[in-house]
Amino acid sequence: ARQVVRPKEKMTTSEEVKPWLRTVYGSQKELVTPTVIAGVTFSEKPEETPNPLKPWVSLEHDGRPKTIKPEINKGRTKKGRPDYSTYFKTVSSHTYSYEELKAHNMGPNEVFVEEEYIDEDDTYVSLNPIVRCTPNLYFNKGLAKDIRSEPFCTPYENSRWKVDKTYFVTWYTRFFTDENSGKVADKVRVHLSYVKENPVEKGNYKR
Amino acid sequence: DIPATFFSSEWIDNDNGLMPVEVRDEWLQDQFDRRIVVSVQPIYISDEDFDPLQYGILLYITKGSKVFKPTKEQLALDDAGITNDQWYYVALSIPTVVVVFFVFMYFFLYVNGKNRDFTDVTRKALNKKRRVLGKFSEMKKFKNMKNHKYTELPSYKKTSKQN
Repeated sequence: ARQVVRPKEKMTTSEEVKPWLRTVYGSQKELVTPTVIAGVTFSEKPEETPNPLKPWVSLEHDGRPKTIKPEINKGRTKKGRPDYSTYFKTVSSHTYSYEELKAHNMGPNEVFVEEEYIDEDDTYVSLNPIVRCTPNLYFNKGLAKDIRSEPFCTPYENSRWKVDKTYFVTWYTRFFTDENSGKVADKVRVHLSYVKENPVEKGNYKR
Repeated sequence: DIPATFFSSEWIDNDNGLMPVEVRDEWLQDQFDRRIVVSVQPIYISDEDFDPLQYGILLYITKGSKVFKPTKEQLALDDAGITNDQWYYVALSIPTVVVVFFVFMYFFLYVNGKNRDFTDVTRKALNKKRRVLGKFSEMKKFKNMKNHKYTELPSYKKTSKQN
């Protein structure tokens, strides 16, 4: 005898992702449509009042998203949003002569080179809630773990991707800089290819 | 155009450096798991010059673990009387056919019991048992055998001392 199982009614939410309007590059109006991928909402409308403890999305080693909730502990923010340092900034050098600066500790023939970091255009980057890949998030790969994983941050080598699940492949965008033009590639595409498995490695995974 | 490549995305903006990939069952080609390489091709590198293994990441795609346990939906369907019991009927039909065959056989033999006559067969078998072997010396197998004729065994002569 078995008791009748009544499947629970699925809870639905009235909170739908609706398009929203924003102004970019000064006066250009733009409609933004949020999209939900693997539970992560992209292009979400920013809150009216910025919340420093707003959860952000990190990635597991295999590329699955995980939400991180920042905490304030003893006056310090822990697990806060990632700081990208200067990885996405562009360096601009300015050369100043003595005549321009007239610094008292500068020789008349000396020149001063000042490096200025220019922030990237975050018009579209700001709509991404997932942590971006930077070289400090690279891992080591290979049998001896002595090869840097550039340009990838996720997935880690020998991760196991399961059917019907969604994983995020992340790479450092500035890795793809054309040597001839010095410009970062504006378009890329991702390939998945079969690899012949080493017979020694085959079937070693404990199911 | 890239060898062994089973999935290539569209050209996407290189803004955020991320792309979601949903693993599909057909990529496994009826295997439990497959080793693959993930690679990113920038637009300034042509398909001919692009090598997926140069900066690729090796990983596995797998069917994942399967737990063979009735789900809530399956149990609800069973309770509603919607079942998929074809295997059950197949498994039951085989012994049923065997039992029916033996019952039919029993009645067939019972009905035809009086009409059976195996005397010729039994006679033949009994005659085989009563066969006369004949003389040993005429047997084909032992015809050429040199057998000594019976002679009286030598008698032992007692000496005088023995007496």
